[in-house]
Amino acid sequence: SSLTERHKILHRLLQEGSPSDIS
Amino acid sequence: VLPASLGPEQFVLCLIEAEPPNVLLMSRPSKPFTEASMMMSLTKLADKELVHMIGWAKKIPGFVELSLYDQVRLLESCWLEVLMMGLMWRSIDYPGKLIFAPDLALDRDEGKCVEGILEIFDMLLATTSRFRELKLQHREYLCLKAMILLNSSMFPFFNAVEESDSSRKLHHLLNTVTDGLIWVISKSGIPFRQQSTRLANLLMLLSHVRHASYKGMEHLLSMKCKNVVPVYDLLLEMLNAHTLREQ
Repeated sequence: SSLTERHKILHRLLQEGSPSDIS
Repeated sequence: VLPASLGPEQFVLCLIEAEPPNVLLMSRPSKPFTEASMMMSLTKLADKELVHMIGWAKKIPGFVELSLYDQVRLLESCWLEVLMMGLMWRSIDYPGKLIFAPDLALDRDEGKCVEGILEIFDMLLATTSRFRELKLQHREYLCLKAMILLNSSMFPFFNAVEESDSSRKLHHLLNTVTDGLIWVISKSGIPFRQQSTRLANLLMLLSHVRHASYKGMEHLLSMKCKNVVPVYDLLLEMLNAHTLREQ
């Protein structure tokens, strides 16, 4: 599988805001 | 901020500012632990810490300038080592104990309730004990943790311009963090001749951290396969990345 497929959450956290926005 | 414009002192200051908060477990199970309750506590904590770890990596100067592919590869390779390094730092003043969180401090013997985990606890305690003997300083710890991230994966060679640019940036970043560690040691007041010995002593310990993380990864995978503990979300993703690579 591609990196994007197997790392949906990680990708989102890397590309989006700070951890406090996510949790 | 690009690391090219930062001296070692500024780089280390950025590492101080990038530090993640202390994560609390919040729901400590009653003692004595069972195999399932201890594994549940440890995985719940790891999942919370992983989210902060990504925030930490993004604050290391230059990390987000790497390609997204490199950022993912580095994090998926090093996450358990980084968690273990943080655990060792928290435990450094508590011989015989592992301080997973301010509300989750475990004695070595409590590891007996989870099959196979005592061996890993002992590795972690032994490496922590060596860091204690060396009187590891906070800023040295910060540099070592950043090194673990940046040195975690040897990438295959790519012809694509973007990727070779990213690996050039990565090597530059590794040099910057190395300079940071050398600068911290040089400011510690120890004689010049002993500084390179200290640098070597600290770096040698990183191979033990990596070894413990391999053992930890195997253990977590076996706990998941035996259904001792369910693994969710980000932790599941990170664990699966290792499983797929081994296959």
